[in-house]
Amino acid sequence: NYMDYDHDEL
Amino acid sequence: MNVFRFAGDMTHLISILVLLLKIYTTKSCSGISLKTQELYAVVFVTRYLDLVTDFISVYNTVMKVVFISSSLAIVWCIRRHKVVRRSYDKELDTFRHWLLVGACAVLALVVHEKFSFQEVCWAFSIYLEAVAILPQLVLLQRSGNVDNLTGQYVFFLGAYRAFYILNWIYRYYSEQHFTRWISCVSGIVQTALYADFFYYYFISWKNNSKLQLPA
Repeated sequence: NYMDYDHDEL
Repeated sequence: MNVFRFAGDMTHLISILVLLLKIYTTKSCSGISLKTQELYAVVFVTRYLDLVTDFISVYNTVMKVVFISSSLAIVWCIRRHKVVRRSYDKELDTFRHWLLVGACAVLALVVHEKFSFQEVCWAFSIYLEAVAILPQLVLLQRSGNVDNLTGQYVFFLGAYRAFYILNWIYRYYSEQHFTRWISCVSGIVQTALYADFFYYYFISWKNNSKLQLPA
């Protein structure tokens, strides 16, 4: 899921 | 998403709305550094390359579109708008900001999470954002008096990354993996650059006096 996606921050 | 990051994003959004309000209501960009606005446009374009390739959430996509479009619109206003452009402090806004771009590009090629086009661009945008405020702070020191909206713009812009630092601390203790050293270190440098501005902003607020930055 996207929580593992390192760049989920703006 | 956590409350610190949401507060940071909202503070960032407020800073952009304050700047748009200033330009729209006063039809003037006096005291605003075009170079900082150009750097921010580069920061958002290089950071949100995944806008069309990776969908994270509606919120994420909407905010990216807002940040990219507002930064480009502000640059256009200061460069092209027939009324606004007349009030641009061209002779005061002389910071050689392309040097910052070059330095951050070299640093991103050396220090990044993965050597891929998107990751190097991401690291570049993180480094560039940390120093993007410099032309604006230099312009404020040179132009002496700072109008309220410009002061509020810089204040909120500085505060948003401080909220992000709280967000990284929170994520460090609440998530197994933490691989945000690049944005964390860069965010601390970015917030530190505002330190003296925050100090003079607090003094002017406490004494209810005009914000004066020492030349």
